[in-house]
Amino acid sequence: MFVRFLRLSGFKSFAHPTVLELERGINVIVGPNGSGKSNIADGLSWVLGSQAPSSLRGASMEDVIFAGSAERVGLGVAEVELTLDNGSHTLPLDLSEVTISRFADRTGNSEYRINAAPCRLLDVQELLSDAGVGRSLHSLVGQGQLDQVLHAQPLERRAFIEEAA
Amino acid sequence: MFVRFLRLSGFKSFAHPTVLELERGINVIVGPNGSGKSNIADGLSWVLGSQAPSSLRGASMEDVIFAGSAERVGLGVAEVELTLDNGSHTLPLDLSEVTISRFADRTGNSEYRINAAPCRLLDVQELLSDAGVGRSLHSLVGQGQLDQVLHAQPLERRAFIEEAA
Amino acid sequence: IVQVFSEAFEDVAREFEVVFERLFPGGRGRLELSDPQDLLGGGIEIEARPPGKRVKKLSLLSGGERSLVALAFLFAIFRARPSPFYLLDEVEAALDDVNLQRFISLVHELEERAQVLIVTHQKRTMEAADVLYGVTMRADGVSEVIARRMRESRESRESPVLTE
Amino acid sequence: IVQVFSEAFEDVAREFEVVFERLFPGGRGRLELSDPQDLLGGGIEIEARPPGKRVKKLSLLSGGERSLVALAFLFAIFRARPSPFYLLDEVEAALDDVNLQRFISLVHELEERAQVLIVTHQKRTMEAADVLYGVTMRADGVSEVIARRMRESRESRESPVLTE
Ligand SMILES: Nc1ncnc2c1ncn2[C@@H]1O[C@H](COP(=O)(O)OP(=O)(O)OP(=O)(O)O)[C@@H](O)[C@H]1O
Ligand SMILES: Nc1ncnc2c1ncn2[C@@H]1O[C@H](COP(=O)(O)OP(=O)(O)OP(=O)(O)O)[C@@H](O)[C@H]1O
Ligand SMILES: [Mg+2]
Ligand SMILES: [Mg+2]
Repeated sequence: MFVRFLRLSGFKSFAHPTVLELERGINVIVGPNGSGKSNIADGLSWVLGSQAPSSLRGASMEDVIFAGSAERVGLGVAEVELTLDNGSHTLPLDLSEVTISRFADRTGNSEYRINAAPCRLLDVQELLSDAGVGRSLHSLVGQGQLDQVLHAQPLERRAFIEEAA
Repeated sequence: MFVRFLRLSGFKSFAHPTVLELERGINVIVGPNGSGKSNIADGLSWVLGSQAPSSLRGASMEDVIFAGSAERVGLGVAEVELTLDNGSHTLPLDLSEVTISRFADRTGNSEYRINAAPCRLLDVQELLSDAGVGRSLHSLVGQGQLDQVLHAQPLERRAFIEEAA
Repeated sequence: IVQVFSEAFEDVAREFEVVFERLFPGGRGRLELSDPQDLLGGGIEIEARPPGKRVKKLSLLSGGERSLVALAFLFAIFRARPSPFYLLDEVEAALDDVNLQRFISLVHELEERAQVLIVTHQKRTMEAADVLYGVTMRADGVSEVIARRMRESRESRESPVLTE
Repeated sequence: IVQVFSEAFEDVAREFEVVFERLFPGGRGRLELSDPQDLLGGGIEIEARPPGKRVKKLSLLSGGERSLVALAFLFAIFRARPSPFYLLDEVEAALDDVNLQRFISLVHELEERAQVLIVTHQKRTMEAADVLYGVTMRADGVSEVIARRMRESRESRESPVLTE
């Protein structure tokens, strides 16, 4: 089971709908400073249910919505869609593709959908858990996060392992 | 006025007396991870009077003395010597070269010397102040210190400027 | 619960020794419970001894060495409890060329059973890609993905060739 | 005392705008006093607007953009209140190639009146050296300086030639 598509729309600097088609192996993203690479990474962890605005570098959940630029006005909603290839039927669904999406507006509300049907965050987490992705947010290592592993308190490091266990 | 020699002896990983002869322009130090480049930088800020063990990555001042390795025993003293070229007579001394040195043993005591004559830290600081180096420890930017400028509280940033003022 | 953690810790600790030796050949690393008696609430300590050196505080290690120790910890978890997907954003920025190659060989091992998404500025890391994406920010403040290159064949691990 | 700080702040703030524009062409940066009334005890805020973007919290900037903002702050102080000596340890690690060149051109300007000591892993930074030192750690855990190369002439800013 792997990620086939990641689609960002109105998410951070990706004002326009943007689709990445990922491959099974090693996918590498490059580009200049400030171009949007880490924003893609943020989009991925956001659609997987990340709850802390600070882990996405923001002060509030509203910070993930395209805020406009010198030439453009901001948008009112952000959406990220993750399409999983279920060819190996790791997920207990009779579909070859499963799409998870998350949607937020400026009130701070997040909505989740599985295959376009509205659901709760819990449903997404259970689905991912079946897929072995689960609460494995430890497998998403953000920019500058390495040193935190070393600065972390012994109990915080325990939490890393407990999350993966 | 510029730095002509930096000599480290028993300082961190430089167990043997090691001399760097610096030039007037851009001096660049390269080498593998863990080879000792930042240790040289630490030696420089140490001989200029750095007081906080944490700014040299240690828990106590004793951490600057060569602690031994798998094959070698530790040493009992660390010394760093800085030789300034005073050809432009920036310093109010009738010498073309001025040498500042700092010496520490495992009791945690530091001794300072100017041209081999024992003196106090205050004397070193006054001399450097005359040279325009002064308390300009802001002009020594350690590895990983950049982000601290941004994370710093507004008052801490003020301190940067006050120190240089 | 304690059982789950204790098994996980054993597996991670075992992998940590293996991975540490891969990143620090000739060195030795260990994970220890802060309190071996307290399996329910104890924390985890990291002990790192680079080759030829003595065990010291982590704070005295170099920038690159600290990155390697943190990577050893994370990769030990990845290997003990695999995930189908990994995301690594500029984790290798402080590594010199030799250590970068060691890191990349660990990533290749992850890739045998998982999908990996890496953000990088390093040329060698780009060369390890099966597919490469170029991101840019336009003058109007909007990001876009402007390139996608796939390696011609998985066997030839050279620079990806444009296939579109 | 207040006079000294207030003059220094004015000079640094002026230089910050200049340096920011060098590192972010088309962008605009400003230093502000947290409380313009309180010259004795107020702190300093940084406002950064990269080209084409809107002013935002510093936390939303990218890794490289944050490095550039911090460098702009430090270099503003260096230019407003020069020192005869500067030490920079791997400060440019997060910069892409274009930004690295902008950084290096600022270093060349420092060098006109000061001595600079830089630690780096970046090839372009090495190429800017007047003299290059190689450091290594031996198998017995002891560091040594094993090479020293000087540029043949200050005018030819190409790779230093071994002169010993
Ligand atoms: N909500 C938002 N609306 C518009 N732009 C945003 C928003 N959030 C972040 N940005 C912009 O995105 C840019 C940061 O992008 P990102 O962190 O992805 O860069 P990067 O490609 O990872 O760069 P680096 O190589 O320096 O790490 C910043 O310039 C920021 O202003
Ligand atoms: N008191 C000491 N005695 C012996 N070795 C020491 C001492 N203090 C530090 N070291 C060793 O010096 C090494 C760190 O050196 P340093 O920080 O200078 O590396 P570096 O060349 O800057 O590497 P990087 O490129 O990764 O930043 C560590 O391996 C550490 O064990
Ligand atoms: Mg980034
Ligand atoms: Mg270093």
